[in-house]
Amino acid sequence: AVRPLKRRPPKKNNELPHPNKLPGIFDDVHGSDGRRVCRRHELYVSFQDLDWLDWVIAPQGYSAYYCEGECSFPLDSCMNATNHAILQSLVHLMKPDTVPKACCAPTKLSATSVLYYDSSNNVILRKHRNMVVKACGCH
Amino acid sequence: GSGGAGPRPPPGCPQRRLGARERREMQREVLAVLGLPGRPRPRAPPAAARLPASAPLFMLDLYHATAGDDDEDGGPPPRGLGRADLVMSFVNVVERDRALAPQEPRWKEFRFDLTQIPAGEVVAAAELRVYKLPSPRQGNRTLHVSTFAVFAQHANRESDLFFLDLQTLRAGDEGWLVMDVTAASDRWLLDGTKDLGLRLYVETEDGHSVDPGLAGLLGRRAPRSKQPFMVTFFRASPSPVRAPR
Repeated sequence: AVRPLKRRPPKKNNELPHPNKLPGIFDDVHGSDGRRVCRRHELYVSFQDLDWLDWVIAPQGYSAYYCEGECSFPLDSCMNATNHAILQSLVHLMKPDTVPKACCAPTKLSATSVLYYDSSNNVILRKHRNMVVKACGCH
Repeated sequence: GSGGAGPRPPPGCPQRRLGARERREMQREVLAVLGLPGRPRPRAPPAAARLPASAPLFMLDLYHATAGDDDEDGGPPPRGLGRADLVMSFVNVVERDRALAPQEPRWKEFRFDLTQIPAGEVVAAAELRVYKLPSPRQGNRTLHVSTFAVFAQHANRESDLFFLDLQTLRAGDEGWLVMDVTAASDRWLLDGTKDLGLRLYVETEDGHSVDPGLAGLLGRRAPRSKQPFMVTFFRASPSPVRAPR
């Protein structure tokens, strides 16, 4: 499910927007060359839909962000944003002056916690850090 | 998604029903992110002995207290759980009371099944939590509650006990008694103890033994939200490397 997020004012000037200042998710803004800027989505899977309510106490579902769309930096390929970001990161390392850093690379990994019953009806709280992408270079 | 209780996404959000294969894949994916080897199958408790609620209530409070730390950016370990990243609460499976001869000390023993502790985990702290009611019979005298781990039991003589904690309280006090049993964890991790016994003795100031039940310490026959349980905090181990997708 996609939750409505706070919208940031689109940039005024006509140059290509700075890689890390791209508009928010619902601004269907196109880059100066007309291509659709990559957009952030939220994937939410309800544990009820996975039939897990008999063992998971909290949370009620799993939520993560991902980028979709063509990254605004022209490598002229049509792979999805994450793969594009990985490839562009490599190219940027080789030619830092000519190819900018990819905007969709994750910049923040967040922890995730789950509270559940194990097979002996003990209650377990498990926490893993750096497991869920919650922010990337363009959002 | 299907109907039924639980939060519904705001109107206008695209939803899709998961097919059987998609559901299996999504389950595998989410289990991997949650760091779980597989989907636990809790045993359905017999109707008469419904599960105690004390441990889940405590753990749910702990979950909410530390949920805010989930958005930290991989910095130092969060405050709520300290150095722990795995917390296990164990339901008390067997309870024994002993008061043979009048002159012998009376005690109450709780046993815990530790088989679900993952190998290689290091204990940061462990607590035994027992609820105490006011005990009018004792007036408001001072009571000393000692906690021991039962290391070995013998048919013809007293068990081998290992002292863990001493708490002093008033007979009229009420609330959760929290005993530090961390010292017992060295033993159960070293020799792989799977059945841990924790024994409580209660004495007055002048050394007279008091039946723990009469002192107000509740056991398995207490209301579900006041039954004893044990909580163990395991030291943070390096997060598993998240396989790229």
